Amino acid sequence: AGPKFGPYQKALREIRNSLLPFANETG
Amino acid sequence: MARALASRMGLSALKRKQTKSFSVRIVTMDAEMEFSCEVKWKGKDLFDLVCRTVGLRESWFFGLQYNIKDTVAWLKMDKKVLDHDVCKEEPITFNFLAKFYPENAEEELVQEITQHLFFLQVKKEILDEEIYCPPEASVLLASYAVQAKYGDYDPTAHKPGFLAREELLPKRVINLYQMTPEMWEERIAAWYAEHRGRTRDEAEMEYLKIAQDLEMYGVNYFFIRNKKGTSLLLGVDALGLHIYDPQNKLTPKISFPWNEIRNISYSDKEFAIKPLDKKIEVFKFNSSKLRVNKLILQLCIGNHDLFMRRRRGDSLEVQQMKSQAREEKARKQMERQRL
Repeated sequence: AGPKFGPYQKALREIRNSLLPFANETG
Repeated sequence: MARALASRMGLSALKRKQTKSFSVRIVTMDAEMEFSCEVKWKGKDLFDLVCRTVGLRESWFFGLQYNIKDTVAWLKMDKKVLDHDVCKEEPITFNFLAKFYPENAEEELVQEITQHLFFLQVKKEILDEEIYCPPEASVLLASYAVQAKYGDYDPTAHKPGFLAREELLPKRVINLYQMTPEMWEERIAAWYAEHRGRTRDEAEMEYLKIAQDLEMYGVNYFFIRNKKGTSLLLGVDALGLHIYDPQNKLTPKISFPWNEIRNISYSDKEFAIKPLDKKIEVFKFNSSKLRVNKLILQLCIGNHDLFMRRRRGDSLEVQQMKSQAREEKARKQMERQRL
């Protein structure tokens, strides 16, 4: 098995960064 | 006691019926169907009928599940349907579900119907939060689910609000952010637009390829206690057995891959995992009930069997299925290009 989420890592990183400004303080 | 008596009476009444048949309701991930079964039918007779009706050939991943008290059980193939401890009220209801998961969805799930049933089951488990899914993966998965359902993104048809009625994200994820439904839709739609050209089965396969990397994907968890009485979780999956701290279902404390296990057995409530390496201590634990032990052992045998089968290479039947699937895919691709 390759690295976790292999070819999707870039997309996941982009989505994570785009959500960051809206995270609840408790989240 | 009264319930047990009524249940037994129900069974004898069923067996006395002149027609010698009883009705069952089968609930799959996308349909409900009713069949008339003969009293003498074994689990395999009913299971084969369901597989034929659904058009499923990769039957080895699936089973018929029923509820029993506060737990679930699977219909045994070699035992009469009515001899199981099922609620005898007709129609007797079974859920047709994936019991075993592949190690690699893309390599092992050949037919579109198999992939589709897995996609629906895994999607439900993620949305119901039975499988933990981080926010970013939830959004990406949602975008593939939308591609599978709606086809290519078309801004003229897919106006803002077109996803308002869809359940696309786990509630836990939504609650982690201060975002309106419109903002979520905007993000999911932006990624959805990236998947242009993917057919339904391709989008569903992409979904499974992401989902299979989630830690809880395909793991059956059971509460156990070790010899010291400490509460632990046992996880059974395609790769082996795993022991977890009950507070952390994501990272196992210890794992026993199937090829490193010599023997698994239980007597009464005590379970024993004997590693192949005799220097490693036998892991003994107790589960909550004898019924749970039976279920654990069934899952161990089935998963171990599939683990070994994968390493022996494809059977003739699977080779044929794969070649048919390749031809079908090529034919569809030609058709798409022509259009």
